[in-house]
Amino acid sequence: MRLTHIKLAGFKSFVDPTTLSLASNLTGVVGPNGCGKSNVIDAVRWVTGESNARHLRGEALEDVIFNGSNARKPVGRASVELRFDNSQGKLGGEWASYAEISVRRELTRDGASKYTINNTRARRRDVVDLFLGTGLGGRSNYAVIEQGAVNRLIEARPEDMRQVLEEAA
Amino acid sequence: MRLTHIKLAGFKSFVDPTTLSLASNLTGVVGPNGCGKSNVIDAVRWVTGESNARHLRGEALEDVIFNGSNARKPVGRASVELRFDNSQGKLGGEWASYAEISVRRELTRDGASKYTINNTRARRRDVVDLFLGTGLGGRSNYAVIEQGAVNRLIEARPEDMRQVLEEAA
Amino acid sequence: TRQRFKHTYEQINDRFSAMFPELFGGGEAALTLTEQDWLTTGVRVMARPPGKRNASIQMLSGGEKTLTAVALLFALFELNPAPFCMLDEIDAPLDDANVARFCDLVRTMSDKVQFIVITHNKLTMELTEQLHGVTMAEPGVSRLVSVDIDTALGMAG
Amino acid sequence: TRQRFKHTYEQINDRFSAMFPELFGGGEAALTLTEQDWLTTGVRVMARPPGKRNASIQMLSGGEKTLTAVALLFALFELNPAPFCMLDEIDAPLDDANVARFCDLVRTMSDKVQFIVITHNKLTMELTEQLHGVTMAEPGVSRLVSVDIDTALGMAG
Ligand SMILES: Nc1ncnc2c1ncn2[C@@H]1O[C@H](COP(=O)(O)OP(=O)(O)OP(=O)(O)O)[C@@H](O)[C@H]1O
Ligand SMILES: Nc1ncnc2c1ncn2[C@@H]1O[C@H](COP(=O)(O)OP(=O)(O)OP(=O)(O)O)[C@@H](O)[C@H]1O
Ligand SMILES: [Mg+2]
Ligand SMILES: [Mg+2]
Repeated sequence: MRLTHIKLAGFKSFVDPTTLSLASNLTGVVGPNGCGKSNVIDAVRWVTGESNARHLRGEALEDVIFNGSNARKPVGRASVELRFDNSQGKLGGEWASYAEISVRRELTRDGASKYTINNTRARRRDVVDLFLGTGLGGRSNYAVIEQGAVNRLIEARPEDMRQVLEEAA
Repeated sequence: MRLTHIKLAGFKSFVDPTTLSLASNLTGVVGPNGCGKSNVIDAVRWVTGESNARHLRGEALEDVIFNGSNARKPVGRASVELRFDNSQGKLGGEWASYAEISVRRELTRDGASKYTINNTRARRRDVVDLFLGTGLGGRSNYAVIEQGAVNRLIEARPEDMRQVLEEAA
Repeated sequence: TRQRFKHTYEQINDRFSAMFPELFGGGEAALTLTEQDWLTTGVRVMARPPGKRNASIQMLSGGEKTLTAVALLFALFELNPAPFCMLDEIDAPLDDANVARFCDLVRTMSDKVQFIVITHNKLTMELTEQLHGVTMAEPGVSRLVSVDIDTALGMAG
Repeated sequence: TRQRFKHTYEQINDRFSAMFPELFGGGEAALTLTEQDWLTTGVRVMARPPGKRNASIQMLSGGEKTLTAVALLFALFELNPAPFCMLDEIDAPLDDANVARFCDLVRTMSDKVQFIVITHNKLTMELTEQLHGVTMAEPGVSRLVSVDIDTALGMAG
């Protein structure tokens, strides 16, 4: 299963619909300080089930919705979609027969949050289960390393380190 | 008052007596990962009164004494000395008349720690008082910024931030 | 489940102690257990850079810590690859020699693992096969632009 | 002592709100109070990079946070210079444009303040008038070597 696209709209500083296409296994993201690179990491953590606003550098979950700039007004909705190529059928369970898998999350200012998998309404639990056993989502979430956070992996307390190993099993 | 020399002996990876001379107001320190650059920062914090081993990346205060390498045996003593040019008489109090000020700290494996100012035995309190009201020593210690620590200055809780302002007064 | 954890631990430990000398050009590392009982034991990291006696994580330098963490991360990936691996400026504390070793390892692992790396480092940019630039030409609004390595260097530095 | 704190706060706040736009090329920043009473109030930092609406520290990027912290640090130094200022790889999260602005400010302040900077960044090395190299030619043992800028680049990168 390969990630082919990350689509953002109204998510943090990505107010306009934006698609990051990932054609190769070695993709770089560059740009000046404050331009929005780490917001892409937050988007991936959010769509894969992150429910603690502090882990997304905000106070409340609504802080992921674009809240305006000098020239633009705040918007009412944020959405992120990950598209995977599953043509090798690597993903187990009910989604094994799909050649393409899309996981999407949407949030409106009134707090209504919605997950969908391949355009079918899903619960957060379904999304977490989809990635269960890989380093994505879950407590240790070692597949997405935030800025300045890699050293935490080895500075963890012994019982937390055990948890990281158990998730990778 | 200008810092003119930092002298280390037996301190962390600086087992041989080493003198860093500071002729200009813009000095750079460079070198590969793990070569000992941040150990110089630890040395300056230590000689100006740091008493918490964790702030020096150790478990016990004896961890600042060179504890050996593949080819060298551990030594029994660590010492650091700072030399200042006080020819403008900026430093107040009893040391105002000295053209040069030397602050030194020494530690042996049996735990005996000794401070001296201009070769006269001093207490930790005397060293801390020497730098009182500047950003050196004290709780906030903003004159020496450790690796990765600068963001803490603005992420501090409001009551701790007040303390930083009060020290600078 | 005792057996299961023992098996996982041994596999990750093997990979970790193999990755470490590759990244450091020598030295050794291992995962150690805090107790006898597989069911309740915690796990600690021991790492000894080449030529040094120290093995505690606390005494490592900034760059040494990052490189040790990368060795463990890649060991976890070898055992159980996630769909992709996203790294945000993980190369920031590394000197050029260590960035080069890091890039070599990423290149080798990219046969099995998909990497997305955010970086300001020229060497890491040169490792990638595709580069996306993010700009805020309109203040406060992020936009993607396609870049080649020279433009990328101009943007980030 | 109410008067004293009020006076200190106003002086640092003035310096901080002047330094910030110099480092960011615009925008604004200030120290805000949490209560009415000068005797018990805490202090918070508000920072708004140019073109953005956000003013909370939490939402700043890695580089924006570092630059804001440097603005506050230099404001403290202007008010009450310590004998020297030692900075350990403070430029690591900054892009080249911000490193250049940081260097300009350090150069200006070096009339009154003595700086000792540990760095891997070429631009910051070029700012300094004297460079010390630290090597571990003998593994585990640190030694000082005198370097010029080209040797320094070879060592650190
Ligand atoms: N909800 C939101 N609406 C609008 N802008 C936002 C929102 N949340 C965050 N931002 C903006 O995003 C910017 C931070 O972006 P990000 O952290 O991705 O930068 P970066 O490219 O990673 O920079 P650096 O290289 O410094 O790490 C901040 O300036 C912040 O104002
Ligand atoms: N008491 C001691 N005796 C001998 N060596 C020590 C002692 N304490 C620390 N060290 C060694 O010093 C090294 C760390 O040095 P330091 O943190 O200064 O590196 P650095 O030059 O700052 O590197 P980086 O660029 O990665 O930040 C460690 O490898 C550690 O083994
Ligand atoms: Mg970032
Ligand atoms: Mg260091």
